[in-house]
Amino acid sequence: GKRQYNRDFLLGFQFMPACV
Amino acid sequence: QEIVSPECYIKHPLQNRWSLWFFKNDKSKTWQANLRLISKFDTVEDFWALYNHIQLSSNLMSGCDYSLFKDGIEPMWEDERNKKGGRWLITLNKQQRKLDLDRFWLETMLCLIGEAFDDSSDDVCGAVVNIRTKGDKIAVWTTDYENKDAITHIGRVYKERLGIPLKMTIGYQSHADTATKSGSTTKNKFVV
Repeated sequence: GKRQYNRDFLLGFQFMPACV
Repeated sequence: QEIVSPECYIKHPLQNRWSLWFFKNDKSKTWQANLRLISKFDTVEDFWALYNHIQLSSNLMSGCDYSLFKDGIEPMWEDERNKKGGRWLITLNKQQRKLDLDRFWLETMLCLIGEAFDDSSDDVCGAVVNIRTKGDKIAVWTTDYENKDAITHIGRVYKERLGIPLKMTIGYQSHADTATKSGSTTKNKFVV
């Protein structure tokens, strides 16, 4: 199937700190 | 030894790779020379890295555009995937630059990269925001103006995602009609 992402999921990554 | 979750090092892949283009109106150059590819991305993380790095649409000078298109499709009518296509057009009034423009454009991009239109997402070529003194515009471009079912599905979902009231309508116009129009308005092929 298609890789669908809803808006809240996508918005959750806007200010995600980079993992170390 | 600590076990690190794959969430930490695997970026979230998108269904498609996307290209973000920038157009700056310099009248001494040709239209094509004014169009520049900014960057390509194919993960959620790389989308935000780009988005957080560039100017909001509302900060651009009049005459500028951003275009977000699937990799391999150029943001122009002449492209094979666009020439039989058309667009769902959102026209904004001057007050909306402050109120809605940036929110609408981000929502438009999230619809595209998240494949919000289900199977009809295959019909999507890209989206464009035009910054213009007389009124800004945002449009979602699709590949074939005869694909009524896909276009209608895209239009309904898109209108809902932008929060446009049911009693207001948005129109879909073919690029061929837009290119050959005589007045300032193009006739709508579909309305939702």
